Parts: sequence; structure tokens; C-alpha cells
Amino acid sequence: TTRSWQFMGLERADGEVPQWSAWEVARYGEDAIIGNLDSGVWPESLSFNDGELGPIPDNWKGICQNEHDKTFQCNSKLVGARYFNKGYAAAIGLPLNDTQKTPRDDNGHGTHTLATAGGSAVRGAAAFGYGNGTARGGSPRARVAAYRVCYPPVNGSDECYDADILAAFEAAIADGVHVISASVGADPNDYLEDAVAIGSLHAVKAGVTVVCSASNYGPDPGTVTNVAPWILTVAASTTDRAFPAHVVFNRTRAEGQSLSATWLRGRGFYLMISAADAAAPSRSPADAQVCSLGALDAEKVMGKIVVCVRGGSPRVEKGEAVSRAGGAGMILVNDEASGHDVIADPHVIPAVHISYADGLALLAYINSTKDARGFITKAKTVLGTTPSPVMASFSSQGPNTVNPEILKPDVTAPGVSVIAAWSGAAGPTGLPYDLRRVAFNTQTGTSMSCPHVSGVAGLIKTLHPDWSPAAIKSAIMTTATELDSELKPILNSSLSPATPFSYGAGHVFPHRALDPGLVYDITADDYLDFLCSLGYNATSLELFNEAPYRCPDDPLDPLDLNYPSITVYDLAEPAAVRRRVRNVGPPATYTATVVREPEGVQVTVTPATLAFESTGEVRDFWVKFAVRDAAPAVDYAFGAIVWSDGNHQVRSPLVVKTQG
Amino acid sequence: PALAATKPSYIVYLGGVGVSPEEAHRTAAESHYDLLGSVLGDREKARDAIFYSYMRNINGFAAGLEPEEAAAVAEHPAVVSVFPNRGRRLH
Repeated sequence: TTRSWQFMGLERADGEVPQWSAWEVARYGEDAIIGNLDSGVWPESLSFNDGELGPIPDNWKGICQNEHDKTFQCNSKLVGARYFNKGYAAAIGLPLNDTQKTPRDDNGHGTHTLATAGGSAVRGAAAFGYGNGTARGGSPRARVAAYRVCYPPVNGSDECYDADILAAFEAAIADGVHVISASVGADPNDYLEDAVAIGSLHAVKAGVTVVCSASNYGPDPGTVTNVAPWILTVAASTTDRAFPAHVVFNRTRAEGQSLSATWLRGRGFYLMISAADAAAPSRSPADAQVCSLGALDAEKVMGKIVVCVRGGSPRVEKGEAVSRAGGAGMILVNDEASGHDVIADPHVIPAVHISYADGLALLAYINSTKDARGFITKAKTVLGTTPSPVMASFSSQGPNTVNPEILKPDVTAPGVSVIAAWSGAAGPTGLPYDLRRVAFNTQTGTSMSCPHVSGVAGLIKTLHPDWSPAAIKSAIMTTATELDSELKPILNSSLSPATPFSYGAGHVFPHRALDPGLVYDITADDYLDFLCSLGYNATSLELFNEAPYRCPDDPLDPLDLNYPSITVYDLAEPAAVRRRVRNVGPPATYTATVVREPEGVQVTVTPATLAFESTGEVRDFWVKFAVRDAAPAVDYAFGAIVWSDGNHQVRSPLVVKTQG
Repeated sequence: PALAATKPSYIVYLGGVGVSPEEAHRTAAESHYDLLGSVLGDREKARDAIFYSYMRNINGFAAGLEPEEAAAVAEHPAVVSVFPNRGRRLH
């Protein structure tokens, strides 16, 4: 990606990588192998060139599965590619064609996510001339492997099926990947009836870190997916880059966002029309208002700027609808629910996406005159925008509906207007009639934030090859920040303060994650004890464990799973939560500080200091929670504790739900 | 696919693999046919129904089954869980 690594401090604004960069410290992720469960990969992309890499490690067991597509070749960068399509075939009930019997990405999504996690450096990358820079993955010298599990939907079917996903997990583990990145989501389910949860539990047991997207079902609460505690679950937020374009009308200038590759020529204003007033003879005004394909009357829109309302069809399809009817430009206005959450899309004609409030003013002007005129300016790339990061409105939020004792999502990372490699088999909008072909494209979603964190996990794996998946996850979580670039609390897209239900432990901070000081480690047995505490029977767990297993006689309280964040659910009587930290730095004495108490709750850490005489030592502590008598009962409240030795800040978010 | 067009598909999760991957590879698929065959009453029918045998780290299989067959498989003592071959979306 371009810009997001600068935003996270890995390179300077001029693209240079300083000596202290996490990339330099962690050797750019060399020796790490990142597997991606997605729509495949476009192997010819420059993001998978292997110019800087030596031979493939001897312990790699993967293959390049190209029996139906001999043009698909792996190399020292893209060390493996497989496809799994039997679950898809079973679901759609149709014979598969050769494009579905190859790991070649005909969608673009898998190429984008894999390049974001581990793509090689490509200078001069840009999307439609915007966001120019050097595109790199988070672990640019890691090896990567593609596991294709997603295919074109048929008659509204889903894209990726559990039977294929489970097969891909099994193959990735056996092949020898170190990090699995999976930007797929479905409604949360019981852990042992969820292919991603099962596959990732086996992966973690084998020492493989699993990173998944939190999903795009936000901003409603309780929408987060991939919530198993052994998964690193990633929300999405903005960087400090925007692509503003303007609508000029009636002495008004409204700012929106656009990535249109073309723009209106000349200085003259264009006639404007509301799409609702331009319905084709056989189509309803409602269809026309949202600019559905074929819903516009060419006689009414020819040569004009057409104002379309969000919803009903993909955003990028509306420009195509206007273009087919002969319109000169398109203004996409938000509906009320979308507010001022505007997105820079690669529209096929000059276009801009503006807020609901600006849309109301624009439509009021159009309705007030028979000669409404306006202009759309060309978008430009702007860096250093504030506030940043801001949580994306689509990013799914907690609480965790399967296990309210575990805070999800775990962290946030860039997921808005991310520029990365794209498939040569798909247009940038993904729509079948978009015949443009681009090497790089922008995408927005938790699918894009997930591989950023996978790349960071690759760096940690390179620097600390003996760390467990839980230790890597802890390092990423406890060093994440709740502050934005101006050291103010991270905001939601509505510019209200965000909470850990949006961003978990905070925004990833790669440099700090390489040297976290302390880690909250969790073994496979700890996870089994946790599952026992949730009521899973020992027979099931014994089958998982592949060996005799007995639930603890003194059952673990689920709150006591050694998770890097702490959630206390239905607090009434005072409660104590146990945690265990391992020193991964030099000898040091750490002191605990309750940097923020959840409203109405008193928090005490015991002991308040932990002395470590050597690396690897483990110490226990307890965090006690008590409802303050004088305080009114509240719903969810948020706080944080920090352990510090003066050099490291090991922060854990606190989430408390009081009873009543 | 012809089978799947008429039957929903399920994942039968049996836990982990307790032997070496090579050993597991040789034996797991056969044991999956045995298990499903014992429920369906026909080992060949089981062989036709199973389209994935997971056998390297994960022990289990995916098969086209009638809902009542899936429910019967779930009762088998060696089975941890049986769940539909759910679809997911890219995000």
C-alpha cells in the first residue's frame, strides 16, 4: 500500500525508510511466510516480484497448483498457491469452469489483500493518478502464499464457503505458513460450528498466527465477527489521506470525495438535474433516484450533471448508469443514514460523493430553479488530514455476541481508500462492464485493514521466531494506541469519541509492537480450559486435543483467560480478574497505573509493581473491580491500565458492564 | 456437483489428528467412509457423499447430506460437531 505505512511511522513522507523503522529492525519480514485465504492472486503483479529474495526456504512444503492454468507461475516471492472449490461447487450446484480451477484471482480482492500483507516494494504506484508513492506490504520481504477459497457469486450466492476455508486452513498449516490472513466474515457462530474458528484454533495450536477482519456490518453494536479469542480481529479506520473534490453551485462549494480518472473540461457550468426527475419511461422515480442501470431517460440527462442518491445499487454503478444515458457528470449524495460518511470511488465519469447535508442543499437549489447549473472539480490527493485515524462507519463493533467476556475487535488498522495491487482480470470497480485494467486500485473495508496487521505480525515473527501466536497478538494489542495523530482520542466517523467496541486495544503501532516489554501469553491448553469454562464437554475437547484431556476440577472463570484486554461482564459484587505477564525485554521493574477507571467502577491492581530479574520470567497479578456505591449503575464503561518500566507502555483496555 | 445440486452440504468435525500426518493421510479418508457409512448404512454411498476429507491437522470431512442424515451423524460419539457449509463474504 502507499501512505498507510508512512501513517504508521515505518517510512518518512519522502518514502525513505529510516534506520529505526520497524522494517529495518525486523529485516522487512524476511523469513516469514504469510498465507492469504481469499479470492486468489494475480501472480504477474509487480507486488509479487522476487528480485530481492533468495531461494525458497527448504522447510516450505507448499505447491503452485496450476494444472488448469499453465500461465500461473509462482516464484521466490509467491512461494505457493492453491485453490479449494469443492465447497463452492456443492453450494451452487453447477459445474465449474477453468477460471474456477485455478488460484488466479479474477476478482482483485485477494491480490489486494495479499499485497497489503506481504507485497514487494513497487515504486511509482498510484490509483488513477492519485495517492502516488512506493507500494509495499507490511512485511515486504516475507514470502507469500495464496489459498483461493472465494469465487464469483452465482444468483446471489455467497463468495466463500466453509468447506473450502477449512481445507485451506489445513493446507496452509501443513505447508508451513507463519501467519494466516483471512478477510472473510459471516455471522458469529458457536466456536465448534464455525470453520474459521476451528481452522484458526488448529492453526494457533501449530504456532500459526491468524488475523481476520472484524467485518463491515457497522456501526451497529454487536456486529463484530470472527470473535474467537485465538483470532486477532481487526477493525478499520482512516489514514491521514483524502481525495477531495468539490461541487460548485449557486455560490456554494461543497466538499466531497472522488477518485474519478476523468473530469469536466472547461470553466463553464453544466445543467444539473435530480435523477428522480429523469426516470426513463418504463422505470419508477425511485429506481431513477438511485441511478439504477437503465433507469434514466437519455433525453433528460444528456450533457447534464445528474444527482443520484446513495443506495439501491453499488455506488460505482451509478456513474455507469449516468454515462450510458449520456450524462456529463454525477453527484452522489448520501441518504440520511449515511450522513457525512463519503467515500472516494473510481467512478467511470467525472463524479463526486457528498454528504447528506450538502445533498439536501444541492437538491433544494435544483428544485428552486428551472436552470440549475453547477460544476465538479477534479479530485486531488491531500495528505496530513485531521483528525486521523477516524473509525470507519462500516467497521463492525462490539460487544462480542458469542463471548461478552472477550473484547472484540482487538485492534484497528487502515482500511479506507487503501491503494494496493489489483488483478489484471477485473476492472477497478469490480463491475462486469468496467473494462478498465489497472495495476493498483483503491479498496475500502475491514478486508483491507486485516492484512495490514498480518504484515505487522510477519515482522514480529521475523524478529521473534519463537514467540507464540498469543504473544504476537499481545504485542500488537498492548502497544496499540487510543490516540490519533494529534494525540487526541480516536473518533468515530460521526466525530464523536470512539470506544474499545470500535477499535479494541487501539490503532496498531508497528515499531512498539516489536518490543512490547511484557506479553500476555496463552497456550493451547489455556484455550481448552477456556472452552471448558464455556461449557464445551471434555469429550469434544479431547477429540480436538488429539490426546487425553480433562477439564480443570476448579473451572477457569472465562474472565481469567490471559487475554491482553480485560472485560468484566455483569459486575455486581467486587470481582478480581487474574492475569499473567511474561517479560520479553531486559530485567526491569514494572509499575501498574490505572490510567482511566470505567465510570462508576473502582479499579485496583495487585501487586502494583512487578520486578523481573531476567528475560522470560512470568508474574501474576490481579485487577479488582468494585462498583462505587455513590455512582449510578451504568451500562458498558471503559478504562485502561498500563504497566510501564519507563521505556515500555503495556496497555490493556478495560471494559466493564455493571449489573442493573 | 450433481450430488450437491440436490442435497445441502455439511462439515463433520471430528477434532484433531492424533498420528503423524503421513499416517493420518493413509487412514483418515478410509475412517471417514467407515463412519459415514455406518450412519448411512452404505459405505459406497458415504464415499460418494464426501467431497473433502480433512486429515492433516484437522480431522473431519465435508459431505452432501440430507438434514436428517446430518442429524444422525451428529449423534455419533466420534463427532464433535456437524454444521452447514456456510457461505461468507469478502469484506
